[in-house]
Amino acid sequence: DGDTCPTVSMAELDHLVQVTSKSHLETCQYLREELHQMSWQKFLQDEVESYQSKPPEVMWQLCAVKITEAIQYVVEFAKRIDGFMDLCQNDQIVLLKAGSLEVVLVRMCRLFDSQNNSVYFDGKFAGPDVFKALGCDDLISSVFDFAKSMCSLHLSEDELALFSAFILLSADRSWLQEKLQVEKLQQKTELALQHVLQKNQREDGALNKLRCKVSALRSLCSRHAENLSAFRAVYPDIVRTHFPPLYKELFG
Amino acid sequence: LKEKHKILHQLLQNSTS
Repeated sequence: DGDTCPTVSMAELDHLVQVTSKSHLETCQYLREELHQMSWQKFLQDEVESYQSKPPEVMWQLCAVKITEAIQYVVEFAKRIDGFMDLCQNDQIVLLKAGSLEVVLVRMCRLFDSQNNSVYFDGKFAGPDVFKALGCDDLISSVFDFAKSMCSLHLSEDELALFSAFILLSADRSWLQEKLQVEKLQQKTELALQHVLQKNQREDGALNKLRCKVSALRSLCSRHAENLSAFRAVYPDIVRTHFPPLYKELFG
Repeated sequence: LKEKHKILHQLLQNSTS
């Protein structure tokens, strides 16, 4: 046990890996096999043009709906993370408000085809050009770059599950009431992540590479907030009346 | 916070399926 914190046994870490991985697979929205079978389905040029010619508010609404659907799965994942539901309700909400979109972005690498630089969206694989009508080319291109770099790490489902839990349990979020409790859960999750990386014989500094993703995720989410705020300034009524209520709660 | 996040709170309260 020399390589782990003395208060967490190997058996406990194995259990945490198992539980987190099961929670991830039960709530991951799409199975890898399903996605693999769909990987040949790419949008045709006229379909791409049809997305590009949509009014910005229609495309924004469509993306808000897709993000909200993905977030609902992340909420289910959070509920199954060991210790999450033992946190106070304030902290459960704080962690999901700050971290749910980050986990959606982490999970996106499962839906991403690096070879074709495309992501599974609205029934087929879409390149960045499909999202042109949103008017946020820079953000979209950064999201695609992020997905590509996550893919290049070739994380297993176990590793992805623990990294997602690690992100959700970030103890440095503002407005936490029981910060210490969250910190303990996050440290245990980090140990389990380290444990599974060692077990999978990854000696390429994968943990450090994952730690670097934390700031990239925060930057993407704050840029999403900025873009939403700019959109809302032009189309306040569309956001108020047509956007999913959960999306407005989280990002409003 | 709970008041401002009624849907999220509700989702958290729903039992896991």
